[in-house]
Amino acid sequence: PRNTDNFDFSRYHTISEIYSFQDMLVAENPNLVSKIVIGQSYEGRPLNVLKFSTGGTNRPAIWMDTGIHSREWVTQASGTWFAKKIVSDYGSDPALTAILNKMDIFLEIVTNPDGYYFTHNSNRMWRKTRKPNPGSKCVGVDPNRNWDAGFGGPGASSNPCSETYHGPQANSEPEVKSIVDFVKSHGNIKAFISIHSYSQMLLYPYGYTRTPAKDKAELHALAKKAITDLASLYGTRYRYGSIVSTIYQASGGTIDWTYNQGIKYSYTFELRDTGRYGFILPANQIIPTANETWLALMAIMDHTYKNPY
Amino acid sequence: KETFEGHQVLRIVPKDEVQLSLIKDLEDMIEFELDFWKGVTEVASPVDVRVPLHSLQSIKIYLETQDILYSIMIEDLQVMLDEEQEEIDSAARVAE
Repeated sequence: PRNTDNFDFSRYHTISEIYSFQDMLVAENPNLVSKIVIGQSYEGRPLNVLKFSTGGTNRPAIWMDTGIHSREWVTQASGTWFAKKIVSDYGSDPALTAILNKMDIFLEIVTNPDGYYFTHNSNRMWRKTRKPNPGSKCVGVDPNRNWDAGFGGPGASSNPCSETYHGPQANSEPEVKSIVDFVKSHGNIKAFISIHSYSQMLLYPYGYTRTPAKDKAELHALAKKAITDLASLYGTRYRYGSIVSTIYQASGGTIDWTYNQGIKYSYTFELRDTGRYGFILPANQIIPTANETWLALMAIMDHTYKNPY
Repeated sequence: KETFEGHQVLRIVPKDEVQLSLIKDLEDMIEFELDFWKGVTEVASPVDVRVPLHSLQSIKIYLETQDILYSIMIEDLQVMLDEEQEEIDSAARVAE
């Protein structure tokens, strides 16, 4: 497509198509969108983060990422749609305009590019990174078990052949370390939203411990508001709660680490569906999924904006 | 390119703690090359697992002998993947 207005958001795209979309969006909106490369994947692909900013320096910010588990294709597709939505709505949607007049938004659409490329060309079921594990025939680490939060504890595997292998040490994966370094260097991120699929859940810390998060009450109430807004569009039902109480114990998880960094509004989404298609969600559900998820994201972003800390 | 002819995704619903533990044991049986799409959580909460063709019979016997309820969520994974790929290819042709 010659511009992002002609980009077909209703189908799945290759990594090069998504990267081209990002560059087009930046070129079309030089006063709002820029691209930051926060690092490189193991196989040398750029880790692109779109920055949506209307000025200022080091403003309080909201982070979103999609596709950290590469086979969860509806998340990268939704992330692409979110990027266009932000640009389209700024200046026309009062809530988003207010947020962007005071805060920045960072969006990493292809958070595991090596894995995503691999799902298109070799194994559609691939979930992990693609870095070889010395001494093992099995490749890759689960990038949602590789963070320095309860790392290596129960809820991750020490077997390199497991889908939940935590890796040799925390932040061993460049795809994870790059975000860690970015979050630490930015130092003013106020909300961190990591988007997965499937099973329709909105989760907050913790996953590695049963100790309730100190902001549990607020996080729970906000999650309820967010999934209520989400359901208002098509009636899609979500469950919500802490990771450990809603699904299972999972150590080394993204939002446990971000929450421990002081980023209060740390959430993980599990998008559609509930178990008919799983990761093979038909492309005709991309736009409805993105639309309903956006309502939940706006609830979280609006709350973050109105409750500075 | 890895293909998944005959792979099925089973939805297993443990009805008590004993069955939960029996399903959890499956996670450690590396030889079956099971891929848990939705992990083991709690009683009555569904577990979705992709089972390669070579393990299907063993796994179904294991579940049935333990009287563990399961249903087939995806009959043949490759059929769905072929449909998905066809959609991507045809959309790309239209774009061109």
